[in-house]
Amino acid sequence: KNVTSANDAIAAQNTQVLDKHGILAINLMSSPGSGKTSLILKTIEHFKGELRLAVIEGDVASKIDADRIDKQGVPVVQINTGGSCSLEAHMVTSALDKLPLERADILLIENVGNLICPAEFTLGEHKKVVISSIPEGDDKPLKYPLMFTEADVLVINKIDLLSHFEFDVTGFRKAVKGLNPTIEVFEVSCKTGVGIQAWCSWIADELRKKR
Amino acid sequence: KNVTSANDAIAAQNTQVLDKHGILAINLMSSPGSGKTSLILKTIEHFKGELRLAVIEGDVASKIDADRIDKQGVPVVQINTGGSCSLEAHMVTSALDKLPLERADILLIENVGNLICPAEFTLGEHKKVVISSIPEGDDKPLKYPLMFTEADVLVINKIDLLSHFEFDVTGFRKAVKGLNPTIEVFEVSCKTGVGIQAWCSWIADELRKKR
Ligand SMILES: Nc1nc2c(ncn2[C@@H]2O[C@H](COP(=O)(O)OP(=O)(O)OP(=O)(O)O)[C@@H](O)[C@H]2O)c(=O)[nH]1
Ligand SMILES: Nc1nc2c(ncn2[C@@H]2O[C@H](COP(=O)(O)OP(=O)(O)OP(=O)(O)O)[C@@H](O)[C@H]2O)c(=O)[nH]1
Ligand SMILES: [Mg+2]
Ligand SMILES: [Mg+2]
Repeated sequence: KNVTSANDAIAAQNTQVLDKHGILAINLMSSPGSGKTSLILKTIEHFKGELRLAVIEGDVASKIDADRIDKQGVPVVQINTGGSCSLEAHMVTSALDKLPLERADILLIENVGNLICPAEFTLGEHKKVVISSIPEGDDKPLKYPLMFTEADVLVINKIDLLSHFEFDVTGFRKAVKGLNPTIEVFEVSCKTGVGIQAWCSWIADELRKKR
Repeated sequence: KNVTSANDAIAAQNTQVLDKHGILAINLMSSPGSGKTSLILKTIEHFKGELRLAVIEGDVASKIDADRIDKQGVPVVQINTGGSCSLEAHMVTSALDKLPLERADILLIENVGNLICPAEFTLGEHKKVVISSIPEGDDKPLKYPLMFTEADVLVINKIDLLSHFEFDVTGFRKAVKGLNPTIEVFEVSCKTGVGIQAWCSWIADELRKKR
């Protein structure tokens, strides 16, 4: 419990820095390979010329994801945790120092791919988003409940693959709403672009509400 | 480090119990939804009437996976970690007490779905297997290196979906061999059955070598 309260204090400082700059920060969490980076790339594409995005990438190792973001000309910092299974608030603090916050509207934080640990650490974000993909199967909310309980938004990704799996979308949404009745749900495909408009409208609305 | 040495001591006791019964124990690890349970079900189907299997299921919550195994008439114990991101050796010790070890040849341990933490805890198994699936993408070895370094076997699952993804199997295998040159690799589909024969032959060989 001490770990989390020390983390929470640092997270609150991060929130203050973000609020000072009028930035909406979103913490994106999922299993490895659900589509966090793909969703960020689609979001960058959608807001080009409209809103200014910045990205923090969290991974155990490598800068593969930051390089994908950097190619889009968006400010990005790669954090390597060196083994820890989640980003923590102090890691985000030093990443914020490296970003041009005065020229950003939205901060997307891609957490380490893990459906358990990241749900336990707040980073100072305003909204938590869990991404679950069709190929993983529809039983994840019951098996990894905390992540679905804590999130403000659920994005069901890779919806283009629905015909290849026995994935019960209605049952899945019901299980998640059972854990978290106020969660917002978006069904998207980062491959075909389906649902990206609605997801981005939610971001724009949340930014408007904040300002 | 103290945590792991205490865990290792308990793991060594587990290995002794398994060796006394001449049982080959395999620790199956992967991201959530890569196909651990599906691979176990295919393995049960393959060895029916030939070798006696027992299963330990590890999850944060629920007994969904144990129920799927139980339906096949195979002895199974469900461990719920209550939040911990990996099985630990002491959890396996109490599960072993509940299994008919005198009537088992192979013990399959399905770890918690997580590509990071389970690589740090030995459970007393003889072999570690990492399962990576096509929909997750081909960059996982570089982003989650410890799991691929520690494993004895890599199973690439959902190979039936290869045509739907830009997954570079050759590059993926090369990256894993770069981390772990002696790892054995199997390409399988738990949906079509491709590669399951070779995977099961490896298990039978390992059991023969042990006895
Ligand atoms: N068919 C399909 N594939 C997708 C979709 N979104 C992502 N992918 C593929 O899924 C794989 C993983 O996508 P990433 O965006 O790298 O996933 P991630 O969650 O960022 O992965 P990590 O950062 O390693 O945890 C890649 O092969 C993507 O091309 C989608 O909507 N449909
Ligand atoms: N197309 C295809 N789908 C598969 C294959 N193997 C498993 N699946 C599907 O993938 C989903 C997840 O499979 P599971 O076996 O439950 O995965 P798991 O690793 O045990 O999941 P957790 O225990 O929750 O971490 C299910 O919808 C399966 O039907 C395969 O080879 N091909
Ligand atoms: Mg990514
Ligand atoms: Mg399973």
